[in-house]
Amino acid sequence: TRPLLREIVTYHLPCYLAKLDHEDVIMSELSEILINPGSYQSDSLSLVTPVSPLLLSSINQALDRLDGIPDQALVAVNRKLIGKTSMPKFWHVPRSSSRGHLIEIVRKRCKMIIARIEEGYMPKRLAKAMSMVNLYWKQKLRSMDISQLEYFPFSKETASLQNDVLNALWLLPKLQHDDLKLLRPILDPDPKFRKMQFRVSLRKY
Amino acid sequence: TINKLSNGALQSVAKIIS
Repeated sequence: TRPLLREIVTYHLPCYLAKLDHEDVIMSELSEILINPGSYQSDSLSLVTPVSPLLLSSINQALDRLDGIPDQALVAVNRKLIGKTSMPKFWHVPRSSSRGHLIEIVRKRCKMIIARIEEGYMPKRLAKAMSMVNLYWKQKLRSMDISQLEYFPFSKETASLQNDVLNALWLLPKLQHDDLKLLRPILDPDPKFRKMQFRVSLRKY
Repeated sequence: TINKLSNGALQSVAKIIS
């Protein structure tokens, strides 16, 4: 399990490493074990995504199609690239005049990371950013099967949560007026929008 | 000592303990 693995790595790996004295072969073998996805019994513990020509081609295609992604998703992709975390919010209004600039920044950051890829594995920030793009297209095209290519090895729990959220978003247009009323205090607890604004912004999801 | 691990291995360690 992940908690057990975390405990072993946190408490035992430093002791083990401290006892090694210039044993480069063992260190090299240990590095291989830590990197190799086959070292982890469960799929949910796979840690890195190998970079293949197919993966790179898929990233380039996704970057070419960034123009078709709305501002909210673009901002989220950029956040992943710079490693900034934030609580998801129902509503976000980026300055529309900066959209073109944002697309260029995202493309440039991705290409810089790709140019620096070492050891043939996807860096975490790029993998998470591309997963955001993937999630957006899944949501937009209403298909879980849009891409068999997964950029980041999310745990089974996280992948299941993502699918639950997608299913919930797809159900939104079917909600009756009364149900929407119930949703409002949850999504907009400190009402910033008028009723119409709320419904319009909800439709954008 | 941990710096002797390769970058990929360090990335794995960081992910495990994060």
